[in-house]
Amino acid sequence: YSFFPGEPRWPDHNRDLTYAFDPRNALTEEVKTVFSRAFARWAEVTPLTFTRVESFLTSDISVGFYSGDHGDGEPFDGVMGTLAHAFSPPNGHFHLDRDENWIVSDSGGDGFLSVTSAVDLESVAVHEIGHLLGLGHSSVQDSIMYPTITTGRRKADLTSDDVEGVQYLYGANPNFNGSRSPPPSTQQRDTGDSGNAACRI
Amino acid sequence: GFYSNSSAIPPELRRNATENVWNSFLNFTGCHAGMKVNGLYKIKQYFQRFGYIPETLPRNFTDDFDDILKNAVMMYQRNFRLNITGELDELTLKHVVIPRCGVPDVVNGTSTMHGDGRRRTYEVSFAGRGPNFHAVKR
Repeated sequence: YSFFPGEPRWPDHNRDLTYAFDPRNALTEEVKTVFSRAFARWAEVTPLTFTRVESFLTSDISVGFYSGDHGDGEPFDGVMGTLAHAFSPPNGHFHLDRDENWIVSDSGGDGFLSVTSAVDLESVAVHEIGHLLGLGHSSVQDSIMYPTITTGRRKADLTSDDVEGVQYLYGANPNFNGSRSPPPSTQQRDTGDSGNAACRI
Repeated sequence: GFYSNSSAIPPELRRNATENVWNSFLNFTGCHAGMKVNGLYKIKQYFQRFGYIPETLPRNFTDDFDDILKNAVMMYQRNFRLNITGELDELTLKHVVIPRCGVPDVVNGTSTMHGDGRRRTYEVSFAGRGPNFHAVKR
């Protein structure tokens, strides 16, 4: 795991964070629930709490789907390419590329979806929330904070690498029992075979 | 679009989705230092986008495989635990074209991805004689 330069984090007096969705996106409850699950994964292992609110302008974290140039100097590039980005604390901006095919189902667990042309929304959301909390990218391939996301694959469970990183910043959730499986086997990752359904490296 | 499952995606959109904007980089497979290849400036822009080439350099790159690109490739290969060849080999480019987060891997020339995947420091202090050894793992 790694941190942004200076190790920015949410201040001690603001550990109960609020988040809101850009009302212009008119997201369904099903989509919003995906984010709730993603926030819950980080709340489980830290003392942080995340509460959904309606006020997009005053919430700590603001979530929005945008296309192309959306005003922050980091334009999206259409289908695939960059999928999302988020800013380090205490900025709270969380942007996703509206041009992607997002899968919002919670089925499948850690495994492979049936096609390669879609991106699992919860997997990306969990990753970007890590940035919102102060984590940088990790070189551990199966960690949530690894920079790439294989299309068609669902990877939403925090690994021990992610948990260690976020707990360095905020400490542990007193109710977290500390058990977190190490990353699953990566036996297939170095095959270089991108021709299969999941384009795994 | 949002889909409850992958089979709900219209076939025409599935085709579009496989047209990754970076797939053209695969044409650079085998490029190495000293070569000049049409369009190579685009992959320099990619590496600059994610911090591997300093932002202070202008974006009007040449098509030369110069030391700037070689260093960027090597840092990328190190971050992603690939063989450090400094060349745009097949495995490196297959990695480059994978969809990814837009947050840079390198900030101000310093990689934020530590090679061993851990960030641990050990503080050790010795105070006088006796069993006063103190160590803290962070």
